[in-house]
Amino acid sequence: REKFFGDQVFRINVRNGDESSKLSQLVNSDNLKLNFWKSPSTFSRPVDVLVPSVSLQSVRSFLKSQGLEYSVTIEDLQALLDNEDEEMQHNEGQER
Amino acid sequence: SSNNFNYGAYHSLEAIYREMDSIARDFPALVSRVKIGHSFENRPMYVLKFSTAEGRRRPAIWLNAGIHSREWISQATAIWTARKIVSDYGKDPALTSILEKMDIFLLPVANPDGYVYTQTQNRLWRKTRSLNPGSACVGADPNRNWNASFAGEGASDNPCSEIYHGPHANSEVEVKSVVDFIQGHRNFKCFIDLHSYSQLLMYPYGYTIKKAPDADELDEVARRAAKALASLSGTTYQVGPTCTTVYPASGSSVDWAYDNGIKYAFTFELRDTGHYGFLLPANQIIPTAEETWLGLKTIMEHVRDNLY
Repeated sequence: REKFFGDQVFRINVRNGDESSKLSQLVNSDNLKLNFWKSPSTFSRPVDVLVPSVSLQSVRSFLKSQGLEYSVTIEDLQALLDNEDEEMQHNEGQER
Repeated sequence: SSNNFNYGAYHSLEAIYREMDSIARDFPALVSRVKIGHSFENRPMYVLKFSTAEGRRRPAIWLNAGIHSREWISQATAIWTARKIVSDYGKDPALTSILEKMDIFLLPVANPDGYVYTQTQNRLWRKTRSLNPGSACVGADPNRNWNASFAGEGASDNPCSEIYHGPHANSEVEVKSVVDFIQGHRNFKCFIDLHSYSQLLMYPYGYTIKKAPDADELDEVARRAAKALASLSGTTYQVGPTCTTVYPASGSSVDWAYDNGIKYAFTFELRDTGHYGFLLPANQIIPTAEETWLGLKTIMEHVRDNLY
């Protein structure tokens, strides 16, 4: 089963076309293994992207260098998944 | 329910299918579980058919959920909705009158293989699990695979992309199963697809910025539905056409439905706005399902009163 220890979800606020095109460099960088939960759109909607822990530093540096504003919405994805999993196990036990 | 199914929790595919069976068994005069096809890995695709006029092909409503497997709140909302319909029929005048005139078909897990994969291998899996010859990447986005401007803007021809449209329209057997069933029935008037997240209520088109012929009416209905939804817990939805509300998307279920004569076609992006994203805690399942029901009912009442 895939694990996501230390992976984080960034919310990037795209304010204009210029920032949208800067972001597309990130979108097209396969080596960072990013998973876009909410893809860039042309309507200044926030972009949510899952950043693997190994790519955190590179992505932070890129966003800072490009002046792109972002926040971290999920600090450690695996912690949320562990809660969800634990609850499902508990519930299945109850069901039986 | 009779087999103590906890609607406030996430469940395996087997548990959801068992509960569908249980609902059909508990209310045989109102509900039947119908197999409409199978998935790529040969899992059955089941819908619940709610009908008070067995044997007649009444105008019908299609409620679709779980097409993107990681969006667990959509499958959970759908199975709760199934229980809500059987519990309220005969008690809730609005629902009772809807079912006196129309049938409702509910597909809680439109992407069974993907759903099982999210529970056993990768919680964030979105697509189907079909194999792509010549590529190491698996699956196609089942909501880019419908024959509505297939392979147009907002979809990718790269099998490794999350929005890969597949080798051709209806290449995903899960999509083709629904298409064949709806085209065989020929009397659907409404198609609603439940996704998450972002709290959006959208209508065609996704594949073009062009305004849909019925956009004004769909917008008015969607705003009333969003208002009804918000009345329970204050959850605010944005309303608008897919293409300019979120992003261009070709090959979507709702655009296909609309272009094939199903006028009342809507997409719900359920809770939340991004705090949890796809990992909405189970304690929000019931509040989400309850508020969504108010929106769904508003739309279904409008369809009931405006059959065409």
